[in-house]
Amino acid sequence: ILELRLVQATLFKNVLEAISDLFSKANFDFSGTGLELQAMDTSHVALVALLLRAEAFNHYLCDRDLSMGLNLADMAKAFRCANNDDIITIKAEEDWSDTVTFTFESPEDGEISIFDFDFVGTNGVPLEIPEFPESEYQAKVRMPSAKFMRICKKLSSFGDSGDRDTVVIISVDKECVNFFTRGKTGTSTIVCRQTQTVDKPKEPTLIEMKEQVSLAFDLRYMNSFSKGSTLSDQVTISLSSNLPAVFEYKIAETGYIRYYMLPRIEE
Amino acid sequence: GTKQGNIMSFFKKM
Repeated sequence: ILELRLVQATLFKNVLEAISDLFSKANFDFSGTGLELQAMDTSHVALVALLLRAEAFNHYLCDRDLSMGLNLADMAKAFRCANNDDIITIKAEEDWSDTVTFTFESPEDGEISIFDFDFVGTNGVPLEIPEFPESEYQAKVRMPSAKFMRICKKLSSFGDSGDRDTVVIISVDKECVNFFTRGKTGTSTIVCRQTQTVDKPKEPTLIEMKEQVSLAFDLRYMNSFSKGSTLSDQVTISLSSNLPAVFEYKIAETGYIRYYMLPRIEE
Repeated sequence: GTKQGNIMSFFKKM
């Protein structure tokens, strides 16, 4: 039996906000340690992995590992009509009914909404994702997630976001991280300097650089990755010329959401 | 131009 409760729907609403526009379905793995979610977009360019440890839940009962594929678009619709302070209960029996029940209860007027979701096939997830050693990355940049989202929006409005493969080039040296894109009639470069601790900003931009690196990524996907800002106010971008880039948002000591995408390479 | 690698084949190859 699986029975979880969150006294605030906010966390799950934010999770769906962070993944449901790029990913249409996801694999949910419930085990004693918590929930591990994985999803891949239909063209297999991006993969997202989310971990919510059992402590993130106000009540967590999972006496047998349970894995299920769920449609994220349907879930997002259900969660959109939930209020932030609704109490969510998630329940599944292993009675082979292949459904999971989400119950939303609004504390003020006791109204209850119940949604049953049928399990769906998941396209190829879960995958085994190795933890690559830090040394494999030429550079890691930590910055405010709101800043990263603003940069993606600026580049998208400038780049010909209409056409499929608008590319953004992320370059890191020891002083700053640059975001560059080419539009129809020109180019745009956004330079983020590493903040000096003396500035004592509430949210620093920090760079760990082993060697200079400059990699090209699909801007549309990067834009979708910036939605992780609903879950954390910091994002860490790990860059390597021969590994998928990792855009990681730590969820206040209960887990993380990580988006993976390979750099684009010269034809 | 540049081309995009497939994340699934990358992780499956590991």
